[in-house]
Amino acid sequence: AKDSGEHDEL
Amino acid sequence: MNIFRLAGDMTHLMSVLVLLLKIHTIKSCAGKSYPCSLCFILLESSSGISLKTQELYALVFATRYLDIFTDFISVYNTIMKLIFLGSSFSIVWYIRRHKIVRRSYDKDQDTFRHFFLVLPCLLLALIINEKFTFKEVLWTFSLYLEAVAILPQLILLQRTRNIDNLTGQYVFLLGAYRALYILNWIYRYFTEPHYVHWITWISGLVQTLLYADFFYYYFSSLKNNVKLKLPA
Repeated sequence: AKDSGEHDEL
Repeated sequence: MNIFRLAGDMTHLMSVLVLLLKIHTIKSCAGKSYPCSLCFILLESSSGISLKTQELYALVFATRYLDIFTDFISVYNTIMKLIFLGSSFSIVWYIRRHKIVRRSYDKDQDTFRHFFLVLPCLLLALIINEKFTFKEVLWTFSLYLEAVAILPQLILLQRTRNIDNLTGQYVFLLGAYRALYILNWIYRYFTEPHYVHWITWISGLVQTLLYADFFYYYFSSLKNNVKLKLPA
């Protein structure tokens, strides 16, 4: 489910 | 990176700065025989900052940023992570250990137990997660815990009622950061393929809703140009 940006948010 | 995400991160950063500014102001009274007027006000009453909330945030960042040394995303990302980790732990240190800052902390009003929030979040993270790995479960735990970590602070505000200006700004900035993150998710959902993060979204939404009541009183105090006070 994390195709887009794996944990790229703070 | 979109404008909502950047604005969200910046309001989050500002909230931390407001808190550090407040601590700095209290601290600067240390060597003086007569404290400055602002310090005097802060020392007379309690600072209104919840140590419980600050400790929960330190735990949130410690469990979320475990990837800081293993996954590189961007220089921006790493620097922000270091700032949030460093600031949250130093704020906790100041409230617990600094002679003057500790005095302005009203321990008797800040009675919320960490345990009641940490344990359910940990259990929920063990049950509902995207991948059952050590890092992923702790990452999910940090999301759940962040959603509710503001509760001791909101309860303290409600108890003390007379809300110091900086404390009010601090909570407002934190709430604004969450609201902007929701806009960021909506934006990313429509602009990026396969951008679906149910766990992040739901816990983020819950977190933002917790501020709804505070926002209501914050904006009415601005509108009527009176000091912020929460109802008993």
